[in-house]
Amino acid sequence: SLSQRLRKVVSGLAGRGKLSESNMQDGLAEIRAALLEADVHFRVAKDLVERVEQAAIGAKILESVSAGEQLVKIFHDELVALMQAPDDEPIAFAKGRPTVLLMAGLQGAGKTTTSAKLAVHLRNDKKRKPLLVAADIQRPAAVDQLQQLGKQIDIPVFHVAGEAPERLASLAVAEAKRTGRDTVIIDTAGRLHIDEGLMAELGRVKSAVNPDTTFLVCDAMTGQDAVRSAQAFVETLPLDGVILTKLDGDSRGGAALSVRHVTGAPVRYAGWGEKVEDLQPFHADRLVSRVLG
Amino acid sequence: LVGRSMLDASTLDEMEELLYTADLGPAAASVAADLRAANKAGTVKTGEDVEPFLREKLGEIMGTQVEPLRIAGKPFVLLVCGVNGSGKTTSIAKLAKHLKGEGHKVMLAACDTFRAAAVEQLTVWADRLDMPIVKRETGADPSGLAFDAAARARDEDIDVLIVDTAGRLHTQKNLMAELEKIRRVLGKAIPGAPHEVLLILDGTTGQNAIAQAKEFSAAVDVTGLMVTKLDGTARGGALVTIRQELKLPVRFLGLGESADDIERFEPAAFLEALFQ
Ligand SMILES: Nc1nc2c(ncn2[C@@H]2O[C@H](COP(=O)(O)OP(=O)(O)OP(=O)(O)O)[C@@H](O)[C@H]2O)c(=O)[nH]1
Ligand SMILES: Nc1nc2c(ncn2[C@@H]2O[C@H](COP(=O)(O)OP(=O)(O)OP(=O)(O)O)[C@@H](O)[C@H]2O)c(=O)[nH]1
Ligand SMILES: [Mg+2]
Ligand SMILES: [Mg+2]
Repeated sequence: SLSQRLRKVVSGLAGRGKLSESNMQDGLAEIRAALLEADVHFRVAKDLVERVEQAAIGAKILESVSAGEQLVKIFHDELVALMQAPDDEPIAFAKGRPTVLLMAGLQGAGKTTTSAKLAVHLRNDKKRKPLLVAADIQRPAAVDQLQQLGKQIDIPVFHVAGEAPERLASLAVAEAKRTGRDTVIIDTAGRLHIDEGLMAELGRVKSAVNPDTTFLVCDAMTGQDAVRSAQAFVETLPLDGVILTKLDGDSRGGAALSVRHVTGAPVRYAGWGEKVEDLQPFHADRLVSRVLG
Repeated sequence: LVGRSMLDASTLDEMEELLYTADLGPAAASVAADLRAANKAGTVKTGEDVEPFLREKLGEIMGTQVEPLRIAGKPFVLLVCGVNGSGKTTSIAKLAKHLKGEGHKVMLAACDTFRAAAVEQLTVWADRLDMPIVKRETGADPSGLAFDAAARARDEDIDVLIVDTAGRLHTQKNLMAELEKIRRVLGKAIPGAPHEVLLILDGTTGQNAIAQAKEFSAAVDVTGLMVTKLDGTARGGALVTIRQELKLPVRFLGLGESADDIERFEPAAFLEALFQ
């Protein structure tokens, strides 16, 4: 673990645990290596290490006997501060009209499954009346997938054959008003951030219904590319939050740090499995422990 | 990266960043160290020395061999596996179209009997490609279905049977055991099957791809890899470490969402794309 590695750096010297300038640098190098191993983006790792260095200098830890331990604690606290979601509610519920939620992200990230999970959570825990919208009209059987999930959880799924996603979104909001559904969750097709046509389509969906909250659904095992894709998505539409999926695997989840650092969007929920109940509120300290290994 | 001017520290840093951001991981550290050493020793002096040096270093790891999928035995049984959302079902459509184009009679088996609309998704592809598909309702036992599909492939004079399976994380012991059972059962139906166990890796995945390759190999003896979603900006650099540690043949790359978006893996082209 990182603590063990830092302990080695510090214990290999005279002064029983005191850190010198040079092995402070060794300690910081270990931290950087740990971040890169955890899939944190190269530049984000650099920024975070500089932050830790500043905090360590500020805390004057070089004079202390337990410098190695302190370095780990400073690092841990910096990451938790980065990942901590603000105190406000993940979803800004609208008054007097349906709240519109938009789910976006790369192919296979878990948008469709997460849309269903979010619907279940909002109904059971927030007493909402969700309406799911099957707006992925390109993936084979994508509409089918959301409709089957909707049946499983007894939540209505809106779809009209032959309509473009932005039109589906508008029609769904109208349907929600008509049928007393107060939260519209729009599932969209996975897309590459470099696909101009599909990014423009996402922009049109946003313009059509002005979502109250847009989530970037991000696979926890994503590598360095997380920064490139997140940056591109945030250029097309404001990202209010991130939902990190497949945390039930053993990936370190560094992509979450990169996405937060680069877009400012906080991780709000975590996907811990394939079932509709496998959605939890996000805990920054749990992710940080995982990244630190 | 061209130019005859002497390499400076910031260019070396840029090359290190390029290696890391391609998801090379530990290989990035060692190759970047080699580059700095070569620069210090004077064997890599200018901007235009860098790329050939890196390609040579990485080429030593990746090798030059193309290890294509060879169809032998009838029916040739190809078992497809991988973590959730990696691109298995879509890759099967690509493989099926490619193999049909080479003159093989292909049959599909929809052995993802778990996920919502998984059978429907593969059925759409089977219809588009005009090929037979063996399927059952969601919730059916996948190994029982695999056995029946293999028997049908043998009886219906099929050349290649491609078996789709549900996504699963290598950390899920029971699901890995289920996959192992599917593999065993295929062997019971047809001696020697599956002839290829193809692990689908998502090209956007970071270092976890290495754990996936190791764990899936340990569970079901993976014989080939396919890396998907390299039509985006991800470079699939985890393949370098996988090559170094496991030596698994890389058969194909997935480069898009249509059935034509498949390419045979070729190490030099892969390394060239790393530097794009
Ligand atoms: N283990 C695990 N699997 C998940 C999780 N979230 C989603 N999945 C699985 O990941 C796969 C992809 O999920 P989808 O919901 O189809 O992903 P998507 O983003 O809608 O995919 P596209 O629409 O093709 O872009 C499915 O097999 C899901 O069951 C999670 O938190 N844990
Ligand atoms: N851009 C791009 N998208 C791909 C590629 N391969 C698959 N996809 C997309 O990735 C998403 C997931 O693909 P699937 O084939 O459903 O993945 P899977 O592994 O079968 O997923 P599960 O069965 O749910 O585990 C779909 O939206 C595909 O269109 C590729 O090479 N490039
Ligand atoms: Mg989907
Ligand atoms: Mg599938």
